[in-house]
Formats: sequence, C-alpha cells, structure tokens
Amino acid sequence: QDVPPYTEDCRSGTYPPSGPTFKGNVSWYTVNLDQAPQERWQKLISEKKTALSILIQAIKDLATSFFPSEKIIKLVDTKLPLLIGTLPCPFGEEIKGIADASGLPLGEVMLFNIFYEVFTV
Amino acid sequence: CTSVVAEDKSGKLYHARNLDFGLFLGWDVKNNSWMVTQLLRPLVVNVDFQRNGKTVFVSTSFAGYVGMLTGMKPGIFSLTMNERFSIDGGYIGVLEWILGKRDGMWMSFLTRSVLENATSYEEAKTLLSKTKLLAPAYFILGGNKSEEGCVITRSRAACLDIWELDLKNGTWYVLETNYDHWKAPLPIDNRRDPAMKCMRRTSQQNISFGTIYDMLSTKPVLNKLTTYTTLMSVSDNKLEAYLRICPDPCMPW
Repeated sequence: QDVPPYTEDCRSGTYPPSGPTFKGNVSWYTVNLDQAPQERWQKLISEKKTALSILIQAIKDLATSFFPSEKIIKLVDTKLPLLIGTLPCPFGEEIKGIADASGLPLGEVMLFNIFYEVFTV
Repeated sequence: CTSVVAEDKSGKLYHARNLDFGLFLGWDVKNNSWMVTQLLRPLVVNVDFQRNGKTVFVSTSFAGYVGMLTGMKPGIFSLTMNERFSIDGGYIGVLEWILGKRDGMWMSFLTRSVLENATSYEEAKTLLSKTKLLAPAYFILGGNKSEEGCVITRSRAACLDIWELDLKNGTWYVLETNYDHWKAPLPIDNRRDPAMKCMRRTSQQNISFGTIYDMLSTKPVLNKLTTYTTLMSVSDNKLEAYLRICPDPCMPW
C-alpha cells in the first residue's frame, strides 16, 4: 500500500538479517547472580552509561516540555528514592547499584524501571 | 509489540517477538522516528544470567532495566510480555503502591522472578496467571513440548483468559499484539491480521526462525516503534536478537 498502514505482501528471504530493516546485532553480557545485587550490573552499566544518560535526559526534557516548572523532575529526584526500600528483593538493591555505576540520580533510574506501569494508560 | 509461539510439524516450538515502545514519547523530526524508540536501541542487550557458573536464564533486555520483557529458560520455557492498555492501568497500581497498598507485583519484576525461579512451563503459567499485578499485561509463554504455548491475558487482579495451542482444532500458533484476542484490534493499529495472514501463508510445515523473522519484518508488523526482534527456540537453546529499523514509508505504530 502507498498509504498508511503501508501493508506489504508477506516478506520472504529476510533471514539471516540484513538490509534496510536490520540495524545491527545485539551484544551478549553475563550477569552473575551469585554477586551482591548492587554489584551485578556494574560491568554492563560501565559500558552503557552514556546511552542510558542520553535516554534519561531525553525523558526529562520531554517531561519538562509538558511541566515547564521542573517540579515533576524534582519530585522524581527527591520523592521516588524514598520508595526504593519498598521494592521487592533484589530489585531495589540492583537499581541502587545501577544508579551508583551510572552516576545518575536514583529516582531517575527507578522511574526508568517502572516506566511500564506508568505508561499502560 | 507482536509476540508469537508456533509449533512445527515435528512438535518443536518457536517463540519470537517484536518489541515496540515509545509511542508519543517525542518525535525526532530529523530522523523521522520516535525519539525514545531511537534512544532505546543502543541500550538493547542480551544477558546470560548465571548462578554457580551455569546459565539460569537468558534474556533480551535494556541496560539499566532490571525487570524482563523477553527471556528463555533453556530446555524449559520461553516468555515474552506485551503491553495491555487499560483505563484501570498501571498508574493506579503505582498510586496504590505509593499509598501503602503493596499486595501487587510490578509486571517486569514478576517476569524476571518467573524466569529465575520457575522450574516448569506449568509453574510459570500458574505464577503468571495468578499473581496480583500493578498493571495489566499479556504474557506469552512457550514450553518445550507439543501444545505448550499460550497467551495469558491479565488485568491487574485477575486472569481474564488463557488462549492455548490446540493442534487438534488447527491452532498451531498463538499470536498476540496489544489487544484482547477475542476482540477486534483498533482499526488504525491492526498488526494482528497482517501477521496472521503471513503465518497462515507460511503454514505449519515451513515454520522456522527464518519464516518467523519474515513475518516480523513485514509492515505494519514492523513499524516505527519496533526496537528489536528476538527469536527463541527452547529445545535448541537458541536466543537471537536483532536491532530493527523501519524505513519510510512506515506506520508510526
């Protein structure tokens, strides 16, 4: 179709992936569950912290465009961390570890982790 | 999202998904794509979760996100989760949590916990259908034996439906997008019919990683929100994930 939803004939021969709909392979990492929850994600986050910071900054910018006073960001940074202890084990501790490893505010990493619940409306 | 569990003629199960996320979260005019979708792609990782040096489960996830949306317990089951939109949505669950009512489970924490602790397809199915949740969801579960595949439709408090593989009645695959399977999808977001058309055209005897990837690459099943495609085979202990992009012209959702 030349108009939305641009439905195509069923594709064939696209695998192994290549061409314009393929953006790249996904890298493998190991997370050792024998490690303390705060330490498990450190290696992975040390490699991905720039990308994570860019995403969280973009979400903050988006929130600021809707609520220009930045009150919502302050709320996330100051109030959300108070709930970290209420999350079931080991998730709260793992989120703390990710915030430490990335240098991002705990409330913002927590928001990223509960995005699904917030966006199901 | 689009998730599918399919069984081939030999009884082998395949489980695959497109993860679509970022609707209305900023439009990048320069790249003609959703901003958050684009920024999520560099965060996609495959993770091998190990205990005592042995794999407990594998997943495709986002760096910084401790819950799971896509994963597989080798030899036992595979699991994906699709978003289910509802007025009685997760934001109510979050408010209840803040106000001290904490008897529900966070959706992605439940899927992680099931992948980590469940030891069988049946146990996983029971946990996913009976645990109280903070947000509604679709859980798509595959096993390692014939007819072990289902879509669990969940509200926050209850299991609304379990749609299972049923070869005798011709149900050799179950396919879920973001609508209850017994209702029609939104006309402006009908990925289900094109996906099912491709599955029927492929037929059970030709189902494979390749043909499922073909289906997931067909617009509008592939769309501007598609971040990654994951293909899983529990019996072969294989999980493959690929970053995706939908060149113009392409549906925004």
